[in-house]
Amino acid sequence: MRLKKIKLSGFKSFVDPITIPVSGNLIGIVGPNGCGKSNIIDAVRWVMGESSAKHLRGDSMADVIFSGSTARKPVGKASVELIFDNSDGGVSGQYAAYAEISIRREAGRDGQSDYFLNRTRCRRKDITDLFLGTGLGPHSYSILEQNAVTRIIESKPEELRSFFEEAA
Amino acid sequence: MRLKKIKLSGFKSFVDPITIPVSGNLIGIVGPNGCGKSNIIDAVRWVMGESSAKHLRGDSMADVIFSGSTARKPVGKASVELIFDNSDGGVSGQYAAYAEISIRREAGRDGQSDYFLNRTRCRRKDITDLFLGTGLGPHSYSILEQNAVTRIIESKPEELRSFFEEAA
Amino acid sequence: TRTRFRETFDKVNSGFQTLFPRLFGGGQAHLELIGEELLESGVRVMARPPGKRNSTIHLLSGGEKALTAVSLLFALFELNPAPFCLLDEVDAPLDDANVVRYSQMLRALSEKTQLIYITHNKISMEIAELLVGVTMSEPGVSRLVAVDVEEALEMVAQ
Amino acid sequence: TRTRFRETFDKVNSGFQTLFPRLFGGGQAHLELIGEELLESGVRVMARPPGKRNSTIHLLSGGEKALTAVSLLFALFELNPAPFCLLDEVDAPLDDANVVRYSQMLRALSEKTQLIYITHNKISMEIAELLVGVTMSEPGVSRLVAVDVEEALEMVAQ
Ligand SMILES: Nc1ncnc2c1ncn2[C@@H]1O[C@H](COP(=O)(O)OP(=O)(O)OP(=O)(O)O)[C@@H](O)[C@H]1O
Ligand SMILES: Nc1ncnc2c1ncn2[C@@H]1O[C@H](COP(=O)(O)OP(=O)(O)OP(=O)(O)O)[C@@H](O)[C@H]1O
Ligand SMILES: [Mg+2]
Ligand SMILES: [Mg+2]
Repeated sequence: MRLKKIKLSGFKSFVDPITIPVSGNLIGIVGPNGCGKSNIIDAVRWVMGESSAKHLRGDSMADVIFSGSTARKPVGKASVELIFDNSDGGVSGQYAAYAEISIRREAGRDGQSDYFLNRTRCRRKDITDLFLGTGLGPHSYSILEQNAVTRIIESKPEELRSFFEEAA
Repeated sequence: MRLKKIKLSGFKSFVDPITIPVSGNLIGIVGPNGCGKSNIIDAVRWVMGESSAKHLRGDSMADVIFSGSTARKPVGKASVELIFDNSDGGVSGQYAAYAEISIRREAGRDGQSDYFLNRTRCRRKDITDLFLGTGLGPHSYSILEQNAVTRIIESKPEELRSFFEEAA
Repeated sequence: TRTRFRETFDKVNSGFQTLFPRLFGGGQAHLELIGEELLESGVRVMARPPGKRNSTIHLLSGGEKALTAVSLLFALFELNPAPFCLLDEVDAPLDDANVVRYSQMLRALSEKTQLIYITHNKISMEIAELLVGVTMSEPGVSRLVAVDVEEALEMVAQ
Repeated sequence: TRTRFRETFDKVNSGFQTLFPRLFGGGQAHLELIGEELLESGVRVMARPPGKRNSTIHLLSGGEKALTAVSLLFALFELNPAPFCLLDEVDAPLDDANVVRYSQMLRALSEKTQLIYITHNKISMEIAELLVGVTMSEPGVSRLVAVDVEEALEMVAQ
């Protein structure tokens, strides 16, 4: 199961629709401070079902919707889509047969989120179920955020233990 | 009141006596990870009277004494000396007339520290009194340690307030 | 459950003991359980960079702590290896010698795992198969630019 | 006392409002008191990099938060300016454009204050009047080497 594309629209600083082509196995993302690199990481966590605004650096879940700049007005909704190449059949369950799998989340300022699996509406649970056994998910060790290293260094022995229990 | 020299001996990774010449106003300290740069900062805090091991990254105050390497045995005491050029008379009190002022701290593994002002034994209080009104001290904003920036960013409003009260 | 935690701990400990010397070019590290009761024990990191004789990680430098944490995070990742891994500026506190070893580990990991990593570091940029540049030429609005390595070094420097 | 805190707050706020746009090349920032009772109010940082329209600092990037914190730390320093100031890797999360402005501020500060700063950043190294190199050619034992800038870039890269 490989990631092929990340599509964002209205998500944080990515107000205009954008497609990030993710080809090969060693993809570097570069750019100056504040240009949007970590926002891409937030987008991947969000579409995988992240439900805590704190983990997305926000105070509320609506904070992920583009809220305007000096030249642009805010918009009303955010959308993120991940497109996977599943030709190796890495995913189990009813989607195992698909060569391509897309998951998408869309949310408006009312706090409501809609989820889509291969363009069909589904529940958030269907998205998280898809990832069971793949090691993926908004809180798995497949996403090391900008302060992951400090969290480990500064954790007390009891906190470090809880990281293990999460990972198990 | 300018800093002229920092002398260390037996302090953390600076087991051999070393004199750091501090000339000019823009002094860069460089070197690879773990070579001892932040240990120099710890040495300055320590000689100014730092009494909390946590602020020196240790579990106990004896942690500042060189504790050995694969090729060297531990030593029994640590010593740090700061030598100031006071020809502009920046320091008030009985030392105002001296052209050069040196403060030194020496400690053994028993946890006892001896303080010296211009080579004469004195109390820790004499050292901290010397700095009153100069803006200097182990907890002043004249020392920005390696996590000073994160402490500010992650502080809640009540914690930030207490930084102001310290600084006042 | 007790067995499950013990298994997890042992696997991560074993991974950590292997990865640490690869990232540091030597030295050794391991995890310890603190406490009598397995279900309530804390986990402590013991790490010793090459040539040094410390035991706990408190006295280690900023870069040494970061690289120790990276070894542990990669060991935790390998418990349940996902098809891709996203890394956000993990190499930030590392000096060039450490970044070289870290990037060699990324290359090795990328044989089985798709790695998407954010970096400001020139050495990390050089090993990329694809570089995605993000810019904000219009303030507050992100867009992408395709970059090759020389261009990226240029762009980051503006 | 209430007056003392108010005075401190106003001075730091004024310094912060001046330093932030100098470090960011634009934008604006200020401090707010939260709460009715002056003796119990918390202090909140409001910061807006150039071109952006956020208000609190939570959504800012790692580098933007760091530079905001630096503006505040320098304003706190100026409350009670000491004859020297020690800075440990304050420029670590900054991209080159921000490091250039930060190093210009260091130059300006150094007219009145002796600045001793630890850095891994080549741009920060270039403005030094004196570069002190620290090495550990014998493992675990620190010694000094005198360096000029080209040598330092060399040595950090080993
Ligand atoms: N909802 C939103 N609407 C508009 N802009 C937003 C929104 N949320 C965040 N931003 C902006 O996105 C920027 C942060 O982007 P991001 O964290 O991705 O930067 P970065 O490229 O990772 O930078 P660094 O290298 O400093 O870590 C901030 O300036 C913030 O104001
Ligand atoms: N009492 C001691 N005896 C011997 N070595 C010590 C002692 N205390 C600390 N050290 C060693 O000093 C080293 C840390 O040095 P320091 O924090 O100054 O590094 P640094 O140059 O700031 O590196 P970085 O660039 O990663 O921040 C550690 O490897 C630690 O083991
Ligand atoms: Mg970032
Ligand atoms: Mg350091």
